[in-house]
Amino acid sequence: EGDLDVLRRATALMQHHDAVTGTAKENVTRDYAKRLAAGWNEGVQVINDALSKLVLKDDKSKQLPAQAICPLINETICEVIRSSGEFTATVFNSNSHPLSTVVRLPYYSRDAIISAPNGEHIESQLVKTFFGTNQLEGTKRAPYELLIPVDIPALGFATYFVSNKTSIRSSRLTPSKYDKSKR
Amino acid sequence: NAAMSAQQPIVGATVNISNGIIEVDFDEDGYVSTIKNIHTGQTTKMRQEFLYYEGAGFNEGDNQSSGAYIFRPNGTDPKRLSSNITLQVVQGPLISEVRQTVNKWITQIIRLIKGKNYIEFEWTIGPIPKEDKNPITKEVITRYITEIASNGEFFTDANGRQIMPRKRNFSPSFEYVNTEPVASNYYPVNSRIFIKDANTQLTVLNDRSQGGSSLHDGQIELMLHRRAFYDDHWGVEEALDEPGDSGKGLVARGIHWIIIDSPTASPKMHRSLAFELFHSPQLSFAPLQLSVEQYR
Repeated sequence: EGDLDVLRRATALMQHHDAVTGTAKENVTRDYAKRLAAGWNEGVQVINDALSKLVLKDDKSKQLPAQAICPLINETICEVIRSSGEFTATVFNSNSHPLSTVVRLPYYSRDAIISAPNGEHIESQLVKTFFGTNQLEGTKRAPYELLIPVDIPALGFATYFVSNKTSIRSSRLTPSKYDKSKR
Repeated sequence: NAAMSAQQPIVGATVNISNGIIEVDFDEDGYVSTIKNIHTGQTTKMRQEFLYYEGAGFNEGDNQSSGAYIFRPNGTDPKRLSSNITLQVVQGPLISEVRQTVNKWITQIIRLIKGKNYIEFEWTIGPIPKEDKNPITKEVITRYITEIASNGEFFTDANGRQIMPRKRNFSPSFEYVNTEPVASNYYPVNSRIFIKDANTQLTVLNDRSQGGSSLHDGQIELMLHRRAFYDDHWGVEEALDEPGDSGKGLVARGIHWIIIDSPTASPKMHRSLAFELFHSPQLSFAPLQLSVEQYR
């Protein structure tokens, strides 16, 4: 059972003026980062607890791998994507308004087939990562960025499916049982 | 398969990108030059530059150095960083972007996103260079330069929401003495800063609290990253000189959203977009071991 208090305490501590502005001894700043990371991990636990409650109880649900967050996604690094030929990208919108935007994922292949939550294929865009100079030298950055258009309900989430296969597998997508995705 | 456009570096040529809502022109030196609102037809001259203030630095005595708790530039004019910028251009159905290489430790991506009425500036600063002997503190800013007749006035948010009017070289609560012409005109910018005249408003939305000001009419500056080499004697007892993961100095990366529109249209835009930036989507990932259909 995830312990959100770890996250609450860490973010509460961050309201201190030393934390917000980074005006602290280096080791104190590292301690702030450590507490936030521990809180973040508890947050991921809660996400997985919630998803396991939302999933229908049948044998397939046991095969659902845990959700992971990529903390270095803003450096174009994501281990789950690097090690998975096919993966889900679940996008959470914490705003009280619906969100239409484009999300950028670190990507490690030149091929991508994207399916929207309703199973339909959608157009994406693949760009080479901008390395620019040696600023982020030594980091294991993905060679590409995959851009996906997303539509997320207010205070909601949506799951998109990504495959680096070049063609659709033999089992064509059968029409979905659900006409409209539940908001 | 998504088509991937070639990204050959461009030097000494004008460039233009558009998403059907906004058009951005770049001059031969690689700088942003004009912004066009395609719906209204309004074209605004705008230039964006990176500069840095050299911070005051004293080893001993009670002279005040620039440090963790205090910004004290040495002089009032920031140093320019580079004359011309190398560009790479990426165009596509969802995003068009221009990738700037300013120098060895500053790069930036200027992005237009499908359906969005703002320009995204994603800046990456660092490692800030450190001289071997008597290193000089450097405090890096981005400056957005327009012809808006802002008449010494600018506006910053308080706590991410209430907008506070600011007047250059003036304070509403004490008699202002101009001993620190730059630092005393800096204010906390937690979510937005803007300037305006009768026709045009330039609004900058930031993704984290930064110090910012409008030191000259038509201009907005925000401090993005700093590296200080002297203790400022306000209690940290350490210079603000974090080595970062590489050991050569911290690299900072962040985002500004630029809105240029009329003063009447801008408030509605920045009110909703500030929430959208603050509530940027959170992503989680998992390997997919079922078919899409089974997963759904």
